[in-house]
Amino acid sequence: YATVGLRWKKSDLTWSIQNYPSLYPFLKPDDVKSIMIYAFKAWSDVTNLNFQAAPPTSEQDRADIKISFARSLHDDGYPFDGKGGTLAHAFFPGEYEVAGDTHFDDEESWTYGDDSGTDLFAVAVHEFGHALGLSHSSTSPSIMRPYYQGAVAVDIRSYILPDDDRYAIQSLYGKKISPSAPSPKNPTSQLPKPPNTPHPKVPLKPDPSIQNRCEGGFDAVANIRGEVFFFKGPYFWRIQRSRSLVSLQPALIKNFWIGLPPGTNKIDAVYERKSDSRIIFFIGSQYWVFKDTVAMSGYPRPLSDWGMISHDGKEVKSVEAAFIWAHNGKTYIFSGGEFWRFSEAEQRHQDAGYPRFSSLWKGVPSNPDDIITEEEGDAYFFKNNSYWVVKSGEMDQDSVTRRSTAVDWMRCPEPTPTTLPGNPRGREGECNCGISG
Amino acid sequence: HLAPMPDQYSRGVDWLSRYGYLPPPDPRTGQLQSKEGIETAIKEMQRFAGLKDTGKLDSDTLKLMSTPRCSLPDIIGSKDLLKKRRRKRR
Repeated sequence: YATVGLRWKKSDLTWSIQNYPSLYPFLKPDDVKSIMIYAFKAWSDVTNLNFQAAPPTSEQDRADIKISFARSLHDDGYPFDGKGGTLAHAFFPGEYEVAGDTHFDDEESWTYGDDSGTDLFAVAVHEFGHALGLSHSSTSPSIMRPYYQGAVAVDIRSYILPDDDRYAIQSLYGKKISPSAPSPKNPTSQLPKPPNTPHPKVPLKPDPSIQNRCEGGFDAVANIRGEVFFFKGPYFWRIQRSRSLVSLQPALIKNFWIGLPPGTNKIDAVYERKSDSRIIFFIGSQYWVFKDTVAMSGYPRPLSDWGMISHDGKEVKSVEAAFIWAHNGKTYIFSGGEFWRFSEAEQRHQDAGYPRFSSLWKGVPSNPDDIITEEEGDAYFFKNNSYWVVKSGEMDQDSVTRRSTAVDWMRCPEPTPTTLPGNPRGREGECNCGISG
Repeated sequence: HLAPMPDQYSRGVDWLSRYGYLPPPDPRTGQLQSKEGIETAIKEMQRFAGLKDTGKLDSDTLKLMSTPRCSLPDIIGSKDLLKKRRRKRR
C-alpha cells in the first residue's frame, strides 16, 4: 500500500451527496445513500473513524467529504473522459476547500450488484480510501489497486477490506479500539434497506441423515480457488486449503451458488477456468458460467457449444467429469467412456484428435464421478467413495492406489475391515477389491 | 504481439505521464522523453500492475492501459503533491 503523508486531524468526519447519477440505470437516491454508508463503513469498521451524513441543510456544503457526480470538465482541473477510461477521483485530506471531496464520472452507468455497469460500491470504497489519505496499491487483493476490478461484494453490508488496505488505513488512523464497533446509525431506519442483493439465506439445517458425507457417491467435485467442493444432490461440502471441512453439515447449493434452476438436485460436473477464474457448472445438456458465486447473465447455454461428438457420431448430451490438468493447462471433459481436450487460454477451442477413450488413463475408473487437479499437477479421480491419484503429466503409471474419499477428505472414521463372503482375501479380515469393485 | 501502432505509442506515453510513471517533459528545454526513460517507466507500470516487466508496450500492457480506472496517479512524487496543494490554495 502507499500513503501520501496526509491525514485528517480528526476522527469524526461528515459527508454529503451533492447530486445523483443521471444515466441509466438511475440508481435511486436512497440506494446511492445506502451504498455510500456501507462504503464508509468498510473504513470505519477497522479504525476509530466515524462518518456522519451531514444534515440536509446548509451544512451539506460544509461537509468534510462532498460527493458529486460530474462529467468532463467540472472545474477542479481534472476533467473526466466520458464512458470508460477514468471513473472517479478524490482529493486527499487537508485544510483546503476540496480536501476529501469525491467525484464520480456521471457518464458511467453506475450500478450495484450486477455486472452490467460499473459497480458504485467498489469505486466508492476505493475513492474514500484516497479521501482518507491512501494512494494506489500494487498489491492483489487490494481495493486501492488503480484498475477497476468489478463488484467486490455479493452483500455490501458484510464487506471486509483486504488486509493490505486494512494495514494501510490503520497506519494513518490506528486500529479500532472501541469494544463494539458502532455500526452506522441504523441506516436502515433513516434510509431504505440496501438494494436487494441475492445474499445467501441462512441455510435450512439439512437433515444429516439424508446427506451422510461418509457415504460418498458425490455427483461432482471441483477445486475452486484452492478449496475443494463436493456436490451431492442439492447439497455441497467445502474443504479449505488446509484440507479441513468448513462444516460437517452440508450447505444447500441454492443458498450459495446463485442462478441455478430452482430444485436443482444434481450437478454433473464443475471446474474453475484458470484463464479468468470463472466457474463452469454442467447440468444435463446445459452449462452455466459463474463469476464468483453468481451465474453470469446469458446462461444456461446448450452443451452443443462445446462441439463434442462421440466416436459413434452422436452429440454428447451430458458431462460426467471436467477438470483443468495443471501440468499442461488444458481442459478435459469426460463423457460416456470418452474424453475431449480443450485449450481455453484465449478462446475455447477443441484440440484435434479427440475424443479418445478414457481407458487411456490407466488404473482409474473410465467413468469417474468427477476429477480435480491440485497445484502440483496430480489429478484426482473420484468414483463412489474412493479416489485415485494420477501423478502430474502421467496417464499410464503402473500402480495407481485406490484411496478412501470418506477418510481422506470427509474426515470419516476408518471403515472397520470386513470379511465379505466370496471375496478374494489376503490375511484374515482384509479384502482386496478390483477397480470396478 | 504486434508492435504498438505509432498512435498507441504516443497514447501510451501520455498515459504514463498522466499516471505518474513519466515526469512531464521539461517545459523549459522542451526536452522530449528519452527512449530509456520510457522503457523504465513502462517497466515500473508493469511491475506495479503485476505484469511481466518487458519494458515494451505489449498487448497485455496496452490492454491494461485501456482498462477503466481511478484517475489519480499511481506514483505521487512529493513535488506533484506540493504543486497540487499550491494549485488548490490558488
